[in-house]
Amino acid sequence: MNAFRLAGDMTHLLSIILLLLKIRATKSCAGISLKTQELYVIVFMSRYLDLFRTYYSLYNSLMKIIFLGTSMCIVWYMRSHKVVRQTYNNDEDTFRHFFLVLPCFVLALLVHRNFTFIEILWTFSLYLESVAILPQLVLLQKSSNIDNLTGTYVFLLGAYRGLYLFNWVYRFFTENHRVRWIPWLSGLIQTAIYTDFFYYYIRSWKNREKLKLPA
Amino acid sequence: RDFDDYHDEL
Repeated sequence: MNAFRLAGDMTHLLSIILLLLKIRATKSCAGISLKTQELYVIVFMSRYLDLFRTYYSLYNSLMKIIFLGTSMCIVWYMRSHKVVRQTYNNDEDTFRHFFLVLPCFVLALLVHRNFTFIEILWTFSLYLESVAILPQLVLLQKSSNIDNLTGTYVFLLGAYRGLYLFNWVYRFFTENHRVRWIPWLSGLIQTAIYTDFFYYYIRSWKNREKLKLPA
Repeated sequence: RDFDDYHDEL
């Protein structure tokens, strides 16, 4: 495992820890999109099916279990915790899952490497992950008051896939990986979707201003 | 194990 990959995984893990910390410490999920969180549960469930089929390493299995567990835990907090769920921006989080899940699934049926159950779901998870942040970004645009933890959570979540891009370039040259358009393009689109957010996040950080996205 | 497909990643 190379440094880019490890940095990417750690950034991803850190973003989730930060979100759980925000929810547990402030007893609030204000500014967090339940739609995006539910999409991540779908992403992890469809991608990590091979947890029961192939063993790669203890690290790999542990991280998969952590991502599955924490994503379901976050959704549970937002839907069922009696205090936290009241802070959810129900009427602003209006993006429909269906419009992302269905096209991604159809695309995975059409564009994939092998027509097998696991491979189709794996491809679907890559497509869905690349757009899963959209409901969250839409919600942030509507919010006039984005707290630091939420802003940093989204920043780390975006940075993680960007680091994976470097990891793929590195693996291409050092491990004789061949060109793999499906993960590369999905990862590139996923990172590109964040560029606008990155710009405003870094600007607010440099100017020590409160983060605000233009509507 | 087909590492060429990045299935060893998360």
